[in-house]
Amino acid sequence: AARAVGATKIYGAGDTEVRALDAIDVSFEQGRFTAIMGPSGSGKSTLMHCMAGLDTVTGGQVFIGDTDLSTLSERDLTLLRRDHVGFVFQAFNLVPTLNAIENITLPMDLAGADGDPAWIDEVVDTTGLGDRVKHRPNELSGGQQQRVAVARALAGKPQIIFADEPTGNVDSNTGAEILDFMGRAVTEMGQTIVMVTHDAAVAARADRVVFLVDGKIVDELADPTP
Amino acid sequence: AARAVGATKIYGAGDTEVRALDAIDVSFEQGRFTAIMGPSGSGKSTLMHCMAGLDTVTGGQVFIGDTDLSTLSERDLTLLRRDHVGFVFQAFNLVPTLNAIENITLPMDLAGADGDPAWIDEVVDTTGLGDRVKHRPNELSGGQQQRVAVARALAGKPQIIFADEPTGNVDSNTGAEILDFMGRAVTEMGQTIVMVTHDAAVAARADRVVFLVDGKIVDELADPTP
Ligand SMILES: Nc1ncnc2c1ncn2[C@@H]1O[C@H](COP(=O)(O)OP(=O)(O)OP(=O)(O)O)[C@@H](O)[C@H]1O
Ligand SMILES: Nc1ncnc2c1ncn2[C@@H]1O[C@H](COP(=O)(O)OP(=O)(O)OP(=O)(O)O)[C@@H](O)[C@H]1O
Ligand SMILES: [Mg+2]
Ligand SMILES: [Mg+2]
Repeated sequence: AARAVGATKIYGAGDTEVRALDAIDVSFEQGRFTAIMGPSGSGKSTLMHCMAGLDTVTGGQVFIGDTDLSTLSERDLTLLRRDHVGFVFQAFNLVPTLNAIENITLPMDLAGADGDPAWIDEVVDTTGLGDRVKHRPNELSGGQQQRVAVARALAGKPQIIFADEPTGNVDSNTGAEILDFMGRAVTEMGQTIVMVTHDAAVAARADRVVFLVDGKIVDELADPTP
Repeated sequence: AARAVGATKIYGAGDTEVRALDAIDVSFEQGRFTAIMGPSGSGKSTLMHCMAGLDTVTGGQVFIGDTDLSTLSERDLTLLRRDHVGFVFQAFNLVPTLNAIENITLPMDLAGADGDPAWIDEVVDTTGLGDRVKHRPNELSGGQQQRVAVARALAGKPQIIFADEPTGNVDSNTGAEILDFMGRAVTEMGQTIVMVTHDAAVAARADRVVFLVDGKIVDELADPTP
């Protein structure tokens, strides 16, 4: 569903240069749930942003399906992301002037698409927000905002979802619900999910775990739970 | 060091009313490390904000030391917070135009205080940021920003620190380092720390764990690790 070939991302130059990604080769299979783990600063968010076309690589290539993202115009990249990619940001990035339900349907509203009403209802249901979906982000708890961010990524049934620490701010019960829901999106709808996590229990639910250190992939585990 | 007496916080009114805190009585002893746990939306961040004087209670009282926060003018409340209270926000809340080291020393710079240079160096060291302390928040990873937020709260050696999920965005090694450091602030400098966490392993390091559900304290554990 998506892959990186020799992807490198360098910030700064000279002796303040940071090699956030260092010639990464990684492939994410359609219909699979992959977890990305690694120390703070190892390049996980950078990898997510580059794979989703939110940032450009300094070297190498990134593909969504068979499309090399560097061949796309700004406009076409925006359309590809809007129609095919769901993204859960580490800092949620919700629109402060819209309420939760408006935030959740925003990508589809922008696309002029109706989405699947039954699925949208189900997605909104799983946030467990009840009537709080009529509230704006600053009236919601941190974990509630995170659930809205997850729902927004799932609502449009994108081809692939990149989730940057989607359960970092919620209690374990809520985290388990979010994971169950994402897991169902994979098994029932063939969705592809790539998820950054610091939580080994979360990674254990994935089909595969990829380990990042200093911008390189250093290890991999297939089917981490016995 | 701080306590709440019958503290209630109500958002909204009528049938959209949310009782974020419901007549809470809780006391935080000087020189102790208390963890606060509870489901998403149970009132943890609200309790932290009210205890630290960042928000007002609708009913009941909040004390820092012997001072009832409702008796203070806006100005005196600001001074009390600046000189005596450290706060780690769930969403970091760093100043985007200042670099990491400037963010860390900001409370002291605003107070016109020099702080303790040896302690400040040590605090900056424990962030493990190295030369990245010269970078601004948007050039740092999520976990790096969180470490800056923690360092900022500790740098001025405040009387009491309220930390809202200070390790939610970092890997377990970094989380353990942050905890060690905060633990040392308690044992070596008699600091009082009140920390919200979703992580049982983190709560296990505390002297006491308080459980919140629907704005009420429902349980307590003293010395949770055998
Ligand atoms: N400004 C506000 N207006 C209305 N409701 C609010 C406001 N701020 C918080 N709430 C509500 O108060 C309740 C408690 O919120 P709080 O942020 O304290 O929860 P929390 O325990 O920190 O949750 P989390 O673990 O998800 O961070 C939630 O139901 C939230 O939606
Ligand atoms: N805009 C930028 N300019 C300079 N350096 C940057 C920039 N963005 C990220 N970095 C650096 O790139 C490295 C990788 O950052 P990244 O955000 O990908 O880490 P991460 O693995 O997501 O960390 P965390 O677990 O803390 O969220 C870090 O050292 C970070 O400081
Ligand atoms: Mg990150
Ligand atoms: Mg909170």
